[in-house]
Amino acid sequence: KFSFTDPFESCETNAFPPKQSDAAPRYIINLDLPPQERWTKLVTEKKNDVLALIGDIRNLTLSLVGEKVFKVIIDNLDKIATTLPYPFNEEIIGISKASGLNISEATLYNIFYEVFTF
Amino acid sequence: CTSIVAQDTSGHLYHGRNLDFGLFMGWNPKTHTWTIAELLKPLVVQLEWQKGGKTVYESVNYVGYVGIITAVKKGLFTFSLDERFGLNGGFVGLLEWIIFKDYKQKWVSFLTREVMEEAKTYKEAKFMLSHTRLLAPVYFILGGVKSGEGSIITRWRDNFHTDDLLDRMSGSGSWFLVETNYDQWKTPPFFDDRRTPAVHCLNKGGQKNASPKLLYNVLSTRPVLNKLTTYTSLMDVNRGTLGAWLRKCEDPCWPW
Repeated sequence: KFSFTDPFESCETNAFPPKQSDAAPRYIINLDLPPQERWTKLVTEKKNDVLALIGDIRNLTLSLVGEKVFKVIIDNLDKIATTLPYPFNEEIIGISKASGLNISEATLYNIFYEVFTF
Repeated sequence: CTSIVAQDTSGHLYHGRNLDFGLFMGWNPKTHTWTIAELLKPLVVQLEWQKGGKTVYESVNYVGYVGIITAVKKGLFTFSLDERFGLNGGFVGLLEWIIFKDYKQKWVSFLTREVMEEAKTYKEAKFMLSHTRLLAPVYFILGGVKSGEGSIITRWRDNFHTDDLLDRMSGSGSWFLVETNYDQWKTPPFFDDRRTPAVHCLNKGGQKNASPKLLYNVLSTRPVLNKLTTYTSLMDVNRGTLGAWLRKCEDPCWPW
């Protein structure tokens, strides 16, 4: 299904300019707001997309490690959430409230870099 | 991921990047896509971070992810982050955080938020990104505003190595830096070599043609563009502009 072509075959020369319809939408994050409120508007608007992503990550992790190990991970994520530095901990609480995710899931999403490098 | 910092013949700097994510996280054989990469695309947004009604910096984020992985601070510096894999990586750092309560180390994406909010010069940003103890290894790619201000900061959790623009090294060229997910002083593995085609296409384009157009075209060349690429971003530090576009790599296309 894949074509493992020679990477030197051709350099793209006509991709620019990108289509305006592919541009990511723009939003403002107001740093003057209390951290818990900074993401509320944006996350509420994109709530379904956030839930779909986290749901998939959750199911994937569950299928990989099994239910018992998954519970240990979730319990530890709860611990990690309480020790994250300000204002990020507060922002994650705000994201959790706005999206309906529990704190451990919102934390997993936000520390995914550290988990994934392994 | 692939990040590029390039300087044209007048010393003007451009910074571009592809954000690739979701390897081995659910392949859809019908659509030939990675599940997580596709789920991330609707969450890509360009953010203006404001204080007192003024924009402090701009970034490209996934909604709900509070850290910074692509950003520009107008007139000061541009920034991108590429993943660096390692056994003494995030997992060990995480265990130290949980078991030994080592809260002095920094989470990579939170450090980058601090850099975007606090650093007032390219040098200050470079120092912060180089000298802070981290939970995980990472590549920081930093572009400045003056000619020659560009660097790849290869980070271990405690140590760092810097490759600077105009200091020709094996992984990049004389007027550009290319970082994928491998150390500059090592040859990328044959099964994931996005650096060689990027370097080849930048050299083919030439410094006299260094521009957002060249960077976007290079970042659109397979396998630099691949099935994991969620967005391409272009940044111009002088103008303070940042753009991000969702990507789709039509078949035939490399899975990573």
